[in-house]
Amino acid sequence: MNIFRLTGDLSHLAAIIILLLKIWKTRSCAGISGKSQVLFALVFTTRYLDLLTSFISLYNTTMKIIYIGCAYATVYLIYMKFKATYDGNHDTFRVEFLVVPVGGLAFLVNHDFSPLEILWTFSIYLESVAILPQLFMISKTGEAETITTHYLFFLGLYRALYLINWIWRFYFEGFFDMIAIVAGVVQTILYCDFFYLYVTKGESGSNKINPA
Amino acid sequence: LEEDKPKDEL
Repeated sequence: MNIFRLTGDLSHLAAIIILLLKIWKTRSCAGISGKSQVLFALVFTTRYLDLLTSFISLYNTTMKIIYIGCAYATVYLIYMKFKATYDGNHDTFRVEFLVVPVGGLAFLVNHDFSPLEILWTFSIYLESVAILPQLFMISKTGEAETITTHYLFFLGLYRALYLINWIWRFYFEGFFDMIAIVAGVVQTILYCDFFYLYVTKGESGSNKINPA
Repeated sequence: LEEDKPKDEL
């Protein structure tokens, strides 16, 4: 474990908690893409099946359970409890255009053709594009609430910190996972446009960002 | 068979 991976995990945890609390406190999921949240729940489900097969550390197990729990709680709040506030008209990204290619790629490019490994690879590829429905929805509505921008900032920051973690691990441990690195680079690049807006609009203090 | 290294990252 290194400081970049730890802060990355904490940034990821912060993002997940920020979103969950925002929906819970405001009792509304307006402006939130339910599709992205379903994709994230799928990412955690397919990646953390090893909870059943191997124990890494208390930290590892605890975080995985928290991530899965919060992901499903968020999906529940969006599609059940606060369904009336779900903005389905703007959450129209065709997720099948993500899941099918990602599923196919996971079968073609992986480290090992075993069920657990293919599911892990699927989750890595899916996570890199899972935020697209949310970014698409923001571009359609033309604005995002401040809390949502903080959520996206921490979510983008987490994988950017993981990139540094992988540089660190390659240099000090000789460890690297090309699949995770390539997907992580793609994932972080998708946030670049948002990061620019977050930083520039953040300074001007306007409480809404208007992506191009 | 290569020891199946557990994935220690989240």
